[in-house]
Amino acid sequence: DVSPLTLNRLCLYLRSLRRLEADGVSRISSQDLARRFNLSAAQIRKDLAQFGAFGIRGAGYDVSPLIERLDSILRLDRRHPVIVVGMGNLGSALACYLGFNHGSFEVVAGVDNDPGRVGREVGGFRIEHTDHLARVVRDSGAEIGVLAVPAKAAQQNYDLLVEAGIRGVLNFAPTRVQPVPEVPLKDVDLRIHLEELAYFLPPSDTD
Amino acid sequence: DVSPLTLNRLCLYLRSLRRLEADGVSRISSQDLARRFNLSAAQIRKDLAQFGAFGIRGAGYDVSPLIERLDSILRLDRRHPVIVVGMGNLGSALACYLGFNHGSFEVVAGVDNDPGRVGREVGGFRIEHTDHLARVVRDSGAEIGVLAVPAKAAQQNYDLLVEAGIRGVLNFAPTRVQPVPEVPLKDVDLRIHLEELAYFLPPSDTD
Ligand SMILES: NC(=O)c1ccc[n+]([C@@H]2O[C@H](COP(=O)([O-])OP(=O)(O)OC[C@H]3O[C@@H](n4cnc5c(N)ncnc54)[C@H](O)[C@@H]3O)[C@@H](O)[C@H]2O)c1
Ligand SMILES: NC(=O)c1ccc[n+]([C@@H]2O[C@H](COP(=O)([O-])OP(=O)(O)OC[C@H]3O[C@@H](n4cnc5c(N)ncnc54)[C@H](O)[C@@H]3O)[C@@H](O)[C@H]2O)c1
Repeated sequence: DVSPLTLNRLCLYLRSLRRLEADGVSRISSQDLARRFNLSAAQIRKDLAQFGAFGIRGAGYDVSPLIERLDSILRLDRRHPVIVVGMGNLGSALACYLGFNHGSFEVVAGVDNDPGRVGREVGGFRIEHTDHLARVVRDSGAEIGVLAVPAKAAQQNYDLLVEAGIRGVLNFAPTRVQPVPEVPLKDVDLRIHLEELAYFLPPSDTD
Repeated sequence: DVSPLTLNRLCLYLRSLRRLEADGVSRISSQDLARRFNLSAAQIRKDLAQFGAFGIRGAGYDVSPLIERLDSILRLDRRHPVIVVGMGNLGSALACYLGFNHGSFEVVAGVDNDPGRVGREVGGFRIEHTDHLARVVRDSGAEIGVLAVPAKAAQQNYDLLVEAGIRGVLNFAPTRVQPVPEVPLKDVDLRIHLEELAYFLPPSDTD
């Protein structure tokens, strides 16, 4: 099994390699990759070797084959259909965003309990009512659920998603959701991205 | 200087410690903290010792003082006012979210170029027009800018924020923005959270 932090590093390597490929770079050394992340080249070699991805000694890694290898390790070489619960501001932004950026995640359905939103078309599908969640999960083939509801509605919607047969849940609501062992839950807090930026801010006159 | 990945770990430790504190835990060993992250206790001790945060041998770390120490290292012990450029779905969700969760980040202003949105009240302020961005940054004291505009408007709004005296920018638009050295830029892609979840999904019948 891979630790969450190794996984985080692999996702970052993949993002960086995709950029290199877009810029036309076909090979990169572990030193160059390390410099981009302020990491040691040994850490990168160790991470990649753990999955049998070995560079050519002295010449580095071939970018495209390494991308394919990481895609397969991270299970991104297959399609993951997503359902969004709560089609307000955040849910709508996610549905549109995942609609345009063709990657392995695609929002295939969205539900809400506000009758005023039900029936609207967003990101290529019509919003349905949460009362029909089980049917919508079955018909859409959704595998991952995203909670974009207010905090007080998060637990109940996680439980409904589990009952409907969802395989994993991403939670944006600022509250603790009690997961069941078979359905992994990951909390997202966008503040963590602000925290990482805040550290690198140049000093201000009031610091 | 701290590497982005060390910084990422420190933010994760802080989040975990805040949860422990909320649960009434006053002391934790590096082993217990390591188990939560699937890390080695040595890695945690090394990370924390780098900043002079030493545990009590055999007894671990006092949770509240360690939180204060990490808050100060990560510069979260002070207020960081934020301005959002692009008050559509994502921008509005962020403005409301940072309004309710009292932490060190607070959205103090928002601008948009759609006259239909200008003047609306969101998250405790009125949306202004991007033509007045320089004045709004000055009057609000905003230190961090968030780009929640379409990809084609990202670079020009980064440049406008720099001219207005912003100190750092968080970019959600799916495009490469060329930063200037004095104003750090961090890209955010919510897919990275989905990628980390996808790895942990239980196997399905089609895998
Ligand atoms: N984690 C983060 O970084 C982050 C960032 C922004 C917002 N948020 C959170 O995401 C959530 C959504 O934020 P938003 O700005 O989109 O709010 P919003 O009010 O615009 O959207 C919430 C939607 O959920 C629907 N809803 C409410 N109760 C429901 C229920 N029981 N079942 C189904 N749908 C229900 C509402 O009708 C609405 O459409 C909030 O909890 C907010 O705090 C988190
Ligand atoms: N990185 C991620 O994970 C992620 C997730 C969701 C959305 N996004 C991106 O965030 C951006 C916003 O998404 P959204 O769903 O809120 O879209 P939206 O259309 O709801 O909002 C965009 C807002 O920007 C305003 N705008 C357009 N051009 C502008 C300009 N030149 N100056 C100022 N304001 C301008 C529009 O009037 C609108 O209010 C998009 O680029 C989207 O791709 C990224």
